[in-house]
Amino acid sequence: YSTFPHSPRWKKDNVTYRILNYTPDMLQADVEEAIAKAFQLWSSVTPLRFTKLYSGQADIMISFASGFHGDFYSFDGPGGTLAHAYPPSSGIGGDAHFDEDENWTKFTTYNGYNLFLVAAHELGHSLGLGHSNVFGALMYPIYMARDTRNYRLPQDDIDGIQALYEPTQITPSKTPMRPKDCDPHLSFDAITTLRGEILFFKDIYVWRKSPYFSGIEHDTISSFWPSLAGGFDAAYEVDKKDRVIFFKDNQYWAVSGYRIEPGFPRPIQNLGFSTSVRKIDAAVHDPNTKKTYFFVGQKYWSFNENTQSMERGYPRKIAADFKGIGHRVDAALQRNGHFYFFHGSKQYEFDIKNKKLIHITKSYSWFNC
Amino acid sequence: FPVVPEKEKEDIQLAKQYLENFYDFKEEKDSLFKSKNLDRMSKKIREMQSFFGLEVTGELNRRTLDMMKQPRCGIPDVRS
Repeated sequence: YSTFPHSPRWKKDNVTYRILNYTPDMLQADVEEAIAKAFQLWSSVTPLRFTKLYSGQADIMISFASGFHGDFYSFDGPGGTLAHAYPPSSGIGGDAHFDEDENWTKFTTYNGYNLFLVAAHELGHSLGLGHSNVFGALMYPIYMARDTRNYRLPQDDIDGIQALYEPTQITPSKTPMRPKDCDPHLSFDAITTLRGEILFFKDIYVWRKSPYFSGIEHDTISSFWPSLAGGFDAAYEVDKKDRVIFFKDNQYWAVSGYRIEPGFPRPIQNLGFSTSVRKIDAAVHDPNTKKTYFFVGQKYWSFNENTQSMERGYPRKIAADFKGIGHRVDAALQRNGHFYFFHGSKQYEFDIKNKKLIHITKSYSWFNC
Repeated sequence: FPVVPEKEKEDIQLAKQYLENFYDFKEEKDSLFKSKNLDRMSKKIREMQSFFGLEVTGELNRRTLDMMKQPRCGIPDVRS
């Protein structure tokens, strides 16, 4: 690895970034995801934390431009130079520019450049790393197409960034390991749908099951929402509003894709819970009735999404209305007219219309085990 | 077959631009001694070949040119 002359670095742990414009080659949400994941690579091995700004001056300004764009290095049309970024300092320092004449893609393909890979490289410059001559290192100057699912920062890059910033102070024994997909004891903290996909949460980890790709993708929560900590208690989606709500302790956040909606977190009392309710165990939304059910201990509440208010007559016993569910619920999911309740390593499939428990299986049944 | 002269010119131009962009090569346009520029260019080609783990010859061979044509980051590999 190498650093720039005089080894410039950010003298703070909290670094801000802002995406000034978007390439038309990709969905805006996919650009945001690629950039967030790129930052997450670096934050996973350093004390650095990256906060996205939506206006004003950020430390790292990210933009797409063609040809001459007002700095020292003009872009050169398709191919050749793909992007560049400046070492940490004020003004243009830290900024990352991407050549709009390239075809930017979400995944590695033969007819475009994977934005995540290029962004991760450029942000290495933004943090103070120069080019590495180690083939295979992220900071190697040549673009190398590779599968970026489960991409891990190569050791040379880890050594480089940790020479500039302290290594992450995490005691390995305290970092929860991601359980294996087919671990018979696998349980979940929370589960939700998101734009047709299903996200399963456990500690800092996410299992992503999508109709758009085969297999299960493994991610961390911070790779999607860098400012959200892991360990959600509950989550649910209101697909008509393109909104997912996450609960942790007595607070909740609303996200739309990769964007956390402004004004969050809010206290769960805003939803109508009394202060005696400290946390939600599970939540699930029924798109047919527009009602959301919140599970706490042995009881559940019904929330009307239309009126944004808790319904009268609640809480009720879970076992009274969901026969066969005689215990607390860890996580809940709605899919094709069925509720799926998760408790430990077991999953209870419940027919909403006929109010009948129809199947009990293992929690990992979604992972093709 | 030998490289056609036009193609050779293009390759040399591409190499010059590449070395200017990424290896701090500066061609002296008014130099009376053409060989001086060639020496400087050869030195920079060596530097580039060494960085990428290519055989260090100082000559603009096929492998070196192929490497120069790869898509890459616009930040120089060496600085003045």
